[in-house]
Amino acid sequence: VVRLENVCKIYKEYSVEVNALKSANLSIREGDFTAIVGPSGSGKSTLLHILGCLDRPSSGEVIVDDQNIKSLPDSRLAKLRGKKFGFIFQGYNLIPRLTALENVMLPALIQKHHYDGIEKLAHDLLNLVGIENRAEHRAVHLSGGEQQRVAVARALINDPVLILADEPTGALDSEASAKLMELLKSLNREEGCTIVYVTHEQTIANYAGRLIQLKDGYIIYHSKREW
Amino acid sequence: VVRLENVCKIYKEYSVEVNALKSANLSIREGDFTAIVGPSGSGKSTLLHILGCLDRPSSGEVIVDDQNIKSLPDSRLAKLRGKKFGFIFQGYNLIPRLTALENVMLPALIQKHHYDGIEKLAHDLLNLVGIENRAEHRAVHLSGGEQQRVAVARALINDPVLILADEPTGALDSEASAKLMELLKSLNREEGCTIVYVTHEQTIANYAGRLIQLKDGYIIYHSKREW
Ligand SMILES: Nc1ncnc2c1ncn2[C@@H]1O[C@H](COP(=O)(O)OP(=O)(O)OP(=O)(O)O)[C@@H](O)[C@H]1O
Ligand SMILES: Nc1ncnc2c1ncn2[C@@H]1O[C@H](COP(=O)(O)OP(=O)(O)OP(=O)(O)O)[C@@H](O)[C@H]1O
Ligand SMILES: [Mg+2]
Ligand SMILES: [Mg+2]
Repeated sequence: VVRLENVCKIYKEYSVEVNALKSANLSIREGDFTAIVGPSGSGKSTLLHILGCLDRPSSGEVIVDDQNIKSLPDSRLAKLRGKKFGFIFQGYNLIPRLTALENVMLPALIQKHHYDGIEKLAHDLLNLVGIENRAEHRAVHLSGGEQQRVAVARALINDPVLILADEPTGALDSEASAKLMELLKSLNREEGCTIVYVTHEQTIANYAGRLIQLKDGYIIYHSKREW
Repeated sequence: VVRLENVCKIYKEYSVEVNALKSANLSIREGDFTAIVGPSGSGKSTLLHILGCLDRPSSGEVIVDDQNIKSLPDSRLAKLRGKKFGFIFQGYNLIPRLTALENVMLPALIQKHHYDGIEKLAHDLLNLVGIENRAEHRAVHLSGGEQQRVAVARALINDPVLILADEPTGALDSEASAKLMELLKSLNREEGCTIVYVTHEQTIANYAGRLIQLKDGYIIYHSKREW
């Protein structure tokens, strides 16, 4: 699905150069259920953004379905992402003054899905994450855990083949976290959805079939769980 | 320090009325180290905002140092908060285009502390939370856990008597979380700082001397730990 070859990412902030990712080599295969772990600032979000083609590497290659994305202009890349990827951001990135329902529908409206079923689908997804009763709340008037779950529902509206989730249970209590991970697990097993998620919690990492460990921008550990 | 008497908070969102807090009776005493726990949407952030006088109740009384805040106009209340309280928001609420250092200094500049030491104090606080090397980064260019720690440092700049922290370890790995809780514990024990924090993690709640449990807007459990 996505392959990284010798990927590096350097951010420049005034005079400071941050080597956020160093020589990342990684293949995400169809049907994978992969957790990325590591300390704060180790490059997890950076890795996830590059895997999801939200950001381009400073060097190295990113290959999506056998196509090197270097050859794609930003507009084509955005189109590919919108159609096939679902992204759950660490900060949720909801539109504050839109309702929960409108936020969930937005990616479908952007992809010009004008069919009647979109509003019902958005309601069903909010129900799936347990906040259907907040559908008409503006995002800015939701609790932290409710905002997080709107972000999850939104990532699913276009039926993505790849879900990239940055700390999807960060604001959730253990019960809501377990429900969410069970939902992701069933999407992976029953829909064949490929899922890569970042977490700093070991119990949440344990749901995955593969584990990638980051430290100071390096992938220092890469395992496959034998069930 | 802060006392709530029969406090209720109702939010109106279009036609939906949310009873976020119901008959909350609670006293926070000087030197307390208190954790607030409960499921997503149970009213934790609402309770914390009312304790910190960032929001007024729909009914009931809020008494700070024996003064009912009903008699204080918003400007006087803001002044009291700025001088004595330190707040760590669930969403951090940093100014995106200001640097980490500027964000930390901001509450002191608002209180018109023009002394030379403010920049050094801000550097020391960033060092205390382990991100001194990101002092010149704009907030929007920091990782999630780095933003959280800037929010912590900012809450400490005016040497508050009461710290209200909404999920202060939410974006942090276990090592950084433990360091932060040890910092709060030492502020409580050595500086006599009163601390109230929200968390959804049991291990983080265990640092506290008192536990308040919320469910559907009610305080359903209230304990004091015997050391
Ligand atoms: N846009 C940016 N400009 C400059 N530096 C950045 C930018 N984004 C991230 N960084 C820096 O790169 C490093 C890696 O950031 P990243 O967000 O990938 O970390 P992370 O592992 O997701 O951390 P966390 O667990 O705290 O979210 C951090 O030290 C951060 O300060
Ligand atoms: N400004 C608001 N307007 C309308 N409803 C609100 C507002 N703020 C919160 N709510 C609602 O009140 C309830 C309690 O919110 P609160 O933020 O206190 O929950 P919480 O316990 O902090 O949840 P979480 O753990 O998810 O952060 C939620 O169901 C939320 O939708
Ligand atoms: Mg991150
Ligand atoms: Mg909250």
